Amino acid sequence: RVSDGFNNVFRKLSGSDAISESNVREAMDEVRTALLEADVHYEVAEEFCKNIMSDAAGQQVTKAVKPGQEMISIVHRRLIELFGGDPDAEQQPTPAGIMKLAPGPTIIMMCGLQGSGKTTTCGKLAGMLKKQGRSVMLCAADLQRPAAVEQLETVANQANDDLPGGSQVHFYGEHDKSAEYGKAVGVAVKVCQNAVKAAKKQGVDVLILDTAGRLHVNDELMGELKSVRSLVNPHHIFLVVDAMTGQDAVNSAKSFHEKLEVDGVILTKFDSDTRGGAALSVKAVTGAPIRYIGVGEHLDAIEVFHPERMAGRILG
Amino acid sequence: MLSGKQLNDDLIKEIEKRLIQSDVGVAATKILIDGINADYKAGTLTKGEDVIEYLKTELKAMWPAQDRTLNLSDTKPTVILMTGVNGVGKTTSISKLCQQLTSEGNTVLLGACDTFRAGAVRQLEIWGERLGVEVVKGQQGGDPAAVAFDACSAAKSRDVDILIIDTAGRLQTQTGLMDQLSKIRRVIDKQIPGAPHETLLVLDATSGQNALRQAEEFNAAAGVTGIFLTKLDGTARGGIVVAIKEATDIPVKYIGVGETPDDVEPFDPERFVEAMFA
Ligand SMILES: Nc1nc2c(ncn2[C@@H]2O[C@H](COP(=O)(O)OP(=O)(O)OP(=O)(O)O)[C@@H](O)[C@H]2O)c(=O)[nH]1
Ligand SMILES: Nc1nc2c(ncn2[C@@H]2O[C@H](COP(=O)(O)OP(=O)(O)OP(=O)(O)O)[C@@H](O)[C@H]2O)c(=O)[nH]1
Ligand SMILES: [Mg+2]
Ligand SMILES: [Mg+2]
Repeated sequence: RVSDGFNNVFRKLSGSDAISESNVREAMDEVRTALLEADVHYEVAEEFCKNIMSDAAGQQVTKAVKPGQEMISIVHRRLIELFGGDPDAEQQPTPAGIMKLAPGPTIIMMCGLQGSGKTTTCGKLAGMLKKQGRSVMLCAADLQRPAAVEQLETVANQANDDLPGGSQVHFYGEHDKSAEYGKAVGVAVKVCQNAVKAAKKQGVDVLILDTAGRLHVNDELMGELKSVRSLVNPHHIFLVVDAMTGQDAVNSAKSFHEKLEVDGVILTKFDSDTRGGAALSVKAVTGAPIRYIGVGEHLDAIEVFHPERMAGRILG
Repeated sequence: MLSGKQLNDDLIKEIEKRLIQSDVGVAATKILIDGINADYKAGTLTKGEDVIEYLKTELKAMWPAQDRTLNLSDTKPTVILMTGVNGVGKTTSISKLCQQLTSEGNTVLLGACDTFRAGAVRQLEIWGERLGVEVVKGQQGGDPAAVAFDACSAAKSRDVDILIIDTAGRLQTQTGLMDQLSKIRRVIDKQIPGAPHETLLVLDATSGQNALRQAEEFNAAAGVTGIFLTKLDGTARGGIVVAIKEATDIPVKYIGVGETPDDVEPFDPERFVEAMFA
């Protein structure tokens, strides 16, 4: 994805048997530009290049037999590390799944900016869990977007009826609680609490709370999420981020993380031709692992995130 | 961030950083910075405020006022086609345009041509109910071009001033869906020659460089006449519209600044620059 600019840099470097200090600096300038053009945040790109430069100096890359290859491997290693992988591992560890609890339910709170893909992703997670034989309940905690409750109910039914797996996907929603913008702040908290009761009563394994999209700078709505968190105690808080987000990815991710302690990120719309630099930015600034990526509008379009695969994809 | 500062190389570096962080992009930023550097070296720019004025002049020239007005047809109905990738705010932006146009005395009809996504038709219907306008819809899962056809004939027979057509979100890389969009356009033109009179590409201000790809591809498939830039009430600045203007000449006509029907403003290049350097 980020690979076009990188391809040029690495074509030049991998062909060279000898590189000088100034070659390294020139290559890093081109890498920095390639990262910016791929939507990596300005400061994340600077930090990344600084680290590569010091690795290159430390490894005396200019004295290496194949210095170009050395540089490429340094960038590759740094990328894998940044995405939460282990560059030295023979085989990457199995990524963490959704917590298993007895008694349940495991509670997942979905959050993020408007239109990032939360409601659709709730359905995808339900489908994934259903395939693993785990029962799911989707809770419509967006009481403000027109037809949000209906949208999630349709998604829950589709996951239940059309996706493979033996367990059930249930729906919890209170249609009469939906209200015009600004008139339902705080109502979501009660609905979430009612959903927890319903999930326990039905013995559901996983409860997923679909919340309304909101701006990280809207204190009232961020406060609503904090209330849900403190009263409902979710085991997972997933920040849903649109993969084509630009420089602003750092601002919103940092703010959501500071206020809620996000424990996972889901990048959506990765089936687009976006370069995906937001992935680096969000990981670098929150430290929260990228758990899943959305790769389409259908409910089976979700993949587990693999650091080494992402690093390989970026380098082309 | 620039007021009261003396212009020097360090401040120009800060300005470059701010432009990139506003998603103007590397190439378009270089064009603006080269211009600033030239005038700085020539001595015509000396203070931080001078750069604000310089950028305001440049951007006002990019988007002259006459390019930013809605294309209305001389004969009824005017047809506005809303397009864009998933989740950018097409449906919500329709509620805003509808509110504005009805408050100006127009009769408006809405066409629910997103026959695919869960709850999409219902979402537009609720806006129609709240704003007192009719919504033409079709079969869930059916051909959106057929709904566009019905919406156009309804607009003509009901003698409305303006028809706004909502479409499903689609990625510019989905060739089948881009062909579908071209087909919707052709069907509208066949029903009402010259329509759509305005094809708005809805862009999310939080999107990065991919928005440039979106503008190019949607323009090729549907002939975009204007941009509706949403979510400017957040911290994103939407600078990509500068790069889009350079590449496609498409003007920004409206901005979205919130989630209610009142949250729309005409695009103002001067305020756009001020927000970038706040
Ligand atoms: N192509 C593609 N589209 C997606 C993906 N995930 C979600 N979408 C689409 O993005 C749009 C927005 O998705 P929603 O699930 O409604 O987003 P949301 O975050 O719930 O939106 P709000 O509740 O308004 O904040 C819809 O058109 C979805 O079909 C993905 O991975 N790929
Ligand atoms: N803060 C803010 N939110 C907005 C703005 N415009 C739209 N939204 C929100 O963005 C989300 C998506 O809006 P929609 O109108 O459903 O977007 P869409 O492009 O029709 O989505 P699809 O049809 O699924 O592709 C909703 O939560 C809207 O309320 C805006 O200007 N500011
Ligand atoms: Mg939603
Ligand atoms: Mg829509």
